This record gives sequence, structure tokens and C-alpha cells, in this order.
Amino acid sequence: ASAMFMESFEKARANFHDVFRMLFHPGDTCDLTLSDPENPLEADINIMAKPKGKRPQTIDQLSGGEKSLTALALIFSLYLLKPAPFCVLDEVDAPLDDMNVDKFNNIIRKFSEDSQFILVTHNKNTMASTDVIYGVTMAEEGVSSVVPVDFRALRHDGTFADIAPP
Amino acid sequence: ASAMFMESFEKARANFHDVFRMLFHPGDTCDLTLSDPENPLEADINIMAKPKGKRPQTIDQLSGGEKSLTALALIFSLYLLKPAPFCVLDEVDAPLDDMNVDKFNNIIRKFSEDSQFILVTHNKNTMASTDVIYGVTMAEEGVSSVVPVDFRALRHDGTFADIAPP
Amino acid sequence: MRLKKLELKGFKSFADKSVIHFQDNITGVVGPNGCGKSNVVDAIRWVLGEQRTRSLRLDKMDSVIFNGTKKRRSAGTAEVSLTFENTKGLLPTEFSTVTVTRMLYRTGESEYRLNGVSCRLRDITGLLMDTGISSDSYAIIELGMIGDILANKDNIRKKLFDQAA
Amino acid sequence: MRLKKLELKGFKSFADKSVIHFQDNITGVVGPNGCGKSNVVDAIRWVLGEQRTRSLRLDKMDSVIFNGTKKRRSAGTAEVSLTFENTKGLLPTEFSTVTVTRMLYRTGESEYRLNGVSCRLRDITGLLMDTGISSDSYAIIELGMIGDILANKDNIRKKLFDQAA
Ligand SMILES: Nc1ncnc2c1ncn2[C@@H]1O[C@H](COP(=O)(O)OP(=O)(O)OP(=O)(O)O)[C@@H](O)[C@H]1O
Ligand SMILES: Nc1ncnc2c1ncn2[C@@H]1O[C@H](COP(=O)(O)OP(=O)(O)OP(=O)(O)O)[C@@H](O)[C@H]1O
Ligand SMILES: [Mg+2]
Ligand SMILES: [Mg+2]
Repeated sequence: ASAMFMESFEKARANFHDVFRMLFHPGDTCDLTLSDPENPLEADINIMAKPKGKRPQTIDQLSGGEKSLTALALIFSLYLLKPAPFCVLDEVDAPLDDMNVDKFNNIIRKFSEDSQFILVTHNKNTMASTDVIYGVTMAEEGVSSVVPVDFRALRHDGTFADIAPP
Repeated sequence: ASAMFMESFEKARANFHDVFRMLFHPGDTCDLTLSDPENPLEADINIMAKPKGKRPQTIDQLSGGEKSLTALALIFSLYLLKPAPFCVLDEVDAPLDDMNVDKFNNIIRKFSEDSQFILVTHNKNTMASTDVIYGVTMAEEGVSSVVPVDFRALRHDGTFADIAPP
Repeated sequence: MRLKKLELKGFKSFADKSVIHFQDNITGVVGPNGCGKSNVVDAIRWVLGEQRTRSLRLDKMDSVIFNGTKKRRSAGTAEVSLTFENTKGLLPTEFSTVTVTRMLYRTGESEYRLNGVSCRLRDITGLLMDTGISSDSYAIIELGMIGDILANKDNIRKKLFDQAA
Repeated sequence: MRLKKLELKGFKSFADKSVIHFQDNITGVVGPNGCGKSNVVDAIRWVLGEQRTRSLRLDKMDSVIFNGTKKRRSAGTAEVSLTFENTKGLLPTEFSTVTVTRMLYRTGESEYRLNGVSCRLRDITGLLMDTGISSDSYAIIELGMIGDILANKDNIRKKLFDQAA
């Protein structure tokens, strides 16, 4: 069991190196390690992340957006171990700046050849990267309903010009 | 001391009614209460918030954005008790949709007649509502520097077209 | 294995029957604060068998049932159905389309169905066992979990790893 | 009382001297993830006397000093100055412009200055006492605090209220 764990862990670790450098920059330093390599089934999983020339001692010293991107790199590394048929991501792009949102969406687009993705978002760039959009609305107070949405019809205030459902 | 506390608390509570209805909708139900009115100096401050026709039993049942807006209403209520010369808000607009970001910025614009506001943000609508923008950049790896920015010069990727400082 | 659609009725803010088609590769779900987007995510977790009320943002399970507004009475039942296409025969059943349904009555009674036939929760989790789909999957992520992963709250990194490994 | 400017040198990622002018009513601070915006907010807290390393996102205080990159050595000192205009004579001093400075040497020595003259931290907090400006003010809010206010972590609502009352 311990050997099986280590085999999966080494794969996840290799994935992390690849994904982190896709979301950050090629050549950035990062690693996934075990707090106690002698006792892998009981050990904690530690994350080391040093973007572009920086020297943070722990991931706590990274910025809000850098931390979120690092956590997403870990999630995607696990996903690559065993791609689930579908993934649901609820507003995980909120802390990211425009450039990082685009990197995030590019990696999802790549994975979407194998799995379906459902992205809950407020971010216009993320919306532009989807294949179809559903709008959730409360036309009646306190009662939700769903309408398909044409991205071009999204108004500035986040409400939708009504589209006749297909 | 207890009487002084209650006097301030009642003012904050009245502010909360006003601010909440500015950020949410006129006529929405909300309140600030003490867990133990007999013992005000020891009591916890409780928040009750029911936007537009909804009936959440606690604020935990509100959405992510509704909760953030409720917390901001509390902060602004305290601010109105004793307006500080300046306020610094770091990315507090991140969970808000476009309409709520505009309400947030309108209320800040109103308060900015009495206090200075410093808004750290990734949000384009918030940027459009400022008087001046400073861009922080890491042109050299790991080293921050500051440049004044013309809002129109902000590129799509969140970096800046360089502007000659005034 | 591909998703086809999600149907909700009486689930949280979805008082009336609503349908979302998930046929595409990347589906966006958008709307103003408080309109019900995260409730859709909760519905997916719930129909897959989520029992932990905290993961569904509830204090007790019957809080998933639409609790009424000033103008509408509360609902008596919450019902969610998730329909899959059994492409690649990943699911151990002869059906080409599989619909998982969960219902909760305000009386506290609970019902599960597979393709309309009453069954037990374990029949559903058994069916989905090797597909990587579960209510606590590493593949259902919301913003709060990002913070938990960074702080490694309750050893979440190990738990997510064990599901993926 | 109005802000005039903030100057940073050797503070966190601001290796070289940087100046931000805060003369306007509403000043925006923007830039990509990790470029240093929250470090600016930390600098304002720090120069006002913040001693709690956790509020500055540090494990120990000397982590505020620029710690170097692949191409640059670390700094020996962190220095931040915040300049105010004493409009309305709110500050109990005859100066029309007040500059508060804090320095930390890697040796661990600390220095505070008012208008260039060495002083103690309590001289600075005493000066700012009735203005509503302090390092733990209800007027310096970041995104993480929103969650703390909602959960009422460590009775934060009472603490913020007491400052404003
Ligand atoms: N049982 C219920 N009956 C009726 N309404 C409910 C019920 N449970 C939750 N709600 C309502 O659903 C709303 C929350 O919806 P949800 O969390 O899905 O919003 P959201 O679209 O994700 O918003 P945000 O963009 O702010 O995250 C709340 O306003 C809450 O009052
Ligand atoms: N003492 C230090 N020396 C050098 N760099 C430091 C030091 N302390 C922090 N940093 C760096 O500063 C960066 C964080 O900056 P900051 O938190 O201000 O980013 P930000 O602009 O707020 O980003 P975000 O938009 O993601 O919130 C980190 O990458 C961190 O490595
Ligand atoms: Mg939500
Ligand atoms: Mg930040």
C-alpha cells in the first residue's frame, strides 16, 4: 500500500511541476513533498512554490492571487492522476488577474478534450472561454430560474437580455 | 460606560439600516443586535440580513457576494460613527457582481467628500471610479516599483502601457 | 461518460422546475450575486449523495427544501435529477442513459431513484464507484476550498489526494 | 487631515525607493497578482506601528526587509515614511506637514521618527490618538477580514466597534 501511494504521489508531483510552470512561468521552482517520507501513508503533503525569481520561505508569503494559482495547480495535478468525467469549479477565478485568468482558462480548455467542465463565474474572460452559458436569474423575488445566454447579450450589470430558449 | 456603549451602538444600528438598504434594496430587512442586551459591554454583536424577499435564517445561508456586501455594510456603519481621515480597502470588491460593485463605488464616492479612500483592486469598474490610479509592477523580477497610470492605458492583461510620471 | 442535464425542483431557491443542459465541453454558469449559481453546485453534490450539511451550507438537511418567500409558500419536497450518457460503457449497467434522482420530503423521508426506479443510496454510489464521480470529489471545487487547501485544513490535501490516487 | 505620500525602501518587495502620492479623494492601486499591492497596505500598517506579525503576513518581523532575488542581494534595512497634511489642526503639533517614519535594521534595531527627528513609537501613536488612524483601524480592511467579520472570528465585530465608538 505504501509503495502504491508513493507511485501515485510521484506522478502527482511530476504533474505539479508541469502544471505549476504552465500557470506560472517555465523554469519556476516548485515541489510537492511529504512531511515524513519514511511514513508516507501518515505524512502531510507539503507545497513549495517560488514564482519568478522570488524567494518566499513558505507559500504563506505569496500574494493572494499567487496562493490561489498554486492551490489550483495542486488540484489540476490530482485531476491529471485520474481525470474525472466532469469538474465543477465555483468562482475559483475570483482572485486572479486578467493574465492568470487566461492561463487558467487555457489549461481548462486543454483538459476539456477529456472531461466536461462547469464553470461558475463572474469573470468576463472566463465567460468568453466557454462553449455555452446558462444564466441564473431571480426574476421573481427569491425564486431562481435558468435561461440559456448568448455571451454577447450579457449586460453591463450582470443581468441578461432575455434570449428565447432553444 | 454601558450607557455610552448603547448610545454608540444605537447609532451604528441606525447607520446599518441605512447603508444596508443602499447596498441592497430599499425596504430590505436587516438589523444589528446584541446577544445579551442586559450586558452590553460583554455581549456579541449579531447581524440579521434578509435581502429582497428572501428568508435566510442566518447570514450563513446568504450567497458569497451577499455575505460580503453585508460585512461591508457593517464596516461602513462603523465608519459613519467616526469617519477616519483615510480608509484603505484591499480587494474587498472581489466577490461582487457588476451591479454591486457599482453600488459599493457609489457609496465610497459619497464618503470620499469627507475621507480619502485607497482602493486596491483588479476590478475595471472600481478603477473607473477612482480619481487617480497608481500601478504597481515588477519590471525587474521580484522587485516592486510604482508608476502613475492613465486608466485608458491599462492593457487587457493587467500590465500598463508606460506613462511618463507627472 | 458525459453529463446530459440537471433538473431541480423545490431545491433551495429553485422553487419551480428548472433544467440545465450540460452537453458541451465547457459550460458557464453566470448571474448576479445571490441568484442561485452555488445552489446549482450544491444540487450536484446533493444528488450524488452528499450527507454533510456543512458542505451544502446548511445547518440541517431539510434546509435544502425551498423555504418560501413573502409571496410564495415553502415547498413540501426537494427533488434533483442528474442524467448521464453511459458513453464508453463506464457504468456497469445496460442502460445507455442513466438518471440519478434524490428527493427529500419535509416529513424527513428520503428517496433515491435510478432511471425512475426506487433504490438505495448505496446503489447509486456503487454504480458511480470507479468513475471518479462522488459528492466529495476532488473535481467539485469552490472558492472556500482554495483557502482550505492552502491552510491544509483538516488535512484536506491528503483527502483529495486519496480520492485521485 | 489629508494624506500626502507614502515612501517605501527595502520594505518587502520594494527593494528600491518608491513613492505613492495620495493627494486625491479616491486613489486606485492596481497591478498583476504578486506585484506588491498588498505590500503597500502592509507598509501603511507597519509605519503606523503594527507589531503583530500575523497582520503583516509574516512569521517574524525581520521578514519585512527585502530578502533578495536571484539577481539582487537582500537589503539591510526596511524604511517606510507616511506624510500627512495637518489640515484642520487635527494633530496636536504646530507643524503643517507631519511625516511618520519607521525603520528596521536586519540587526533587529528599530527606529521611529517624526519629521526626521528620532522618537518613540508611543510618541507617534500619541500624536495620532484621536484621529481614528491606527494600525488596527476599522478603516484598513482586506478581503480576508470580510470572512472574519462574517464568522465573527475572535470577536472581531466588537473590536472594530470599540475603535469606532
Ligand atoms: N431552502 C432555501 N429556500 C429558498 N431560498 C434559499 C434556500 N437556501 C438558500 N436560498 C437562497 O439562495 C441564495 C443563495 O444562492 P447562491 O449561493 O446560489 O448564490 P450565488 O448565485 O452563488 O451568488 P454569489 O455570486 O454571491 O456567490 C440566498 O440568497 C439564499 O437565501
Ligand atoms: N521581504 C520580502 N522580500 C522580497 N519579496 C517579498 C518580501 N515579502 C513579500 N515579498 C513578495 O511580495 C509578493 C506579494 O506581494 P503582494 O501580496 O503585495 O501582491 P499583490 O499585488 O497584493 O497580489 P494579489 O493581486 O495576488 O493580491 C510575494 O510574491 C512575495 O514573495
Ligand atoms: Mg456563489
Ligand atoms: Mg493582494
